[in-house]
Amino acid sequence: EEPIVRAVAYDKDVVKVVFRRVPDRPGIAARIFRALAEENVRTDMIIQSMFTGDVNDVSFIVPSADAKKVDFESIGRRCEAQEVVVDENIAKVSLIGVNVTSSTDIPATLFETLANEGINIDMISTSNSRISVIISRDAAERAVKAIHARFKLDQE
Amino acid sequence: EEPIVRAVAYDKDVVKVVFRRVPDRPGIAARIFRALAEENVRTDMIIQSMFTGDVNDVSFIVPSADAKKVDFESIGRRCEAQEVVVDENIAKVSLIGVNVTSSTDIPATLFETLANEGINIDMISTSNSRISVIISRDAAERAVKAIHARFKLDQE
Ligand SMILES: C[C@@H](O)[C@H](N)C(=O)O
Ligand SMILES: C[C@@H](O)[C@H](N)C(=O)O
Repeated sequence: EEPIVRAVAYDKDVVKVVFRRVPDRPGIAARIFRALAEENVRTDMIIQSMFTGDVNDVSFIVPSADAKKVDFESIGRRCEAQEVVVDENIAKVSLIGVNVTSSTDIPATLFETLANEGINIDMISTSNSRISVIISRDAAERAVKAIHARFKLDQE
Repeated sequence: EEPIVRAVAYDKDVVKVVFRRVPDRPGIAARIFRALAEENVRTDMIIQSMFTGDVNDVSFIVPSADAKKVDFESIGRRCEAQEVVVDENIAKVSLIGVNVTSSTDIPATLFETLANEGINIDMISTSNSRISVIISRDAAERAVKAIHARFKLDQE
């Protein structure tokens, strides 16, 4: 169960898509991702946090190449989103290792590292092997450098 | 890159915590998770979606045993949350495999399976090896049974 932090990776060729304020009822997430599957859009980092009232936001990250071929506004409308956000000014930065969420010290340290750089964290998603954040695209290299130094890592 | 779906797992001994409407500025996520680390609270599935205005919600899942020893309201106040939600009526259900997000068909099929059972999806988080959802605790066994059947799986 001992955590090991191994590497930091980043990807600037990604786009953030958010279907804002979709109805929070069964079938909506299904409709969204079936529509995207039908357009052969790959979705990384699907993120949905808790609802507010009777709506929720559904967010996901798409490779830039896939994003070009899709009309997200149109899909969002069909999925009853009140607003569709498509943000290209982002980067995904990930801390990679083993059991990286078995101790809360690791995410805390990662977030402190970014805070010390004045880098705002837009989205967060974690798994046993990866803590991923979405930050602005122009902060990516600075973030990776700082994480690399703080965790004494090699970059992938 | 070919996806393989291997198993479905679930955990009912978990609590959802949401610090709602914390300031969306550098240092807040750091403060939250440093405070939790200092209380030795393990945090699984940290989820933060995109901001709204100048605030954001920060969500995470805690093992029930850890949750008992912590005053989340107090930590939330120190982290400038406008509201703290602690929800014990939840279960985490995960579809487990390899490259499970390399095709959007897999999350779509998972969400359709839950929708067909009338099960509402409260939160979603994905990684390369796992698609996790938060649903109500009393829906867990029914969800797992339906996923098991749909994907022709063994349960872990
Ligand atoms: C918002 C969306 O996830 C909805 N709750 C559903 O179950 O499909
Ligand atoms: C909301 C919180 O994540 C904030 N944006 C931060 O960077 O700490």
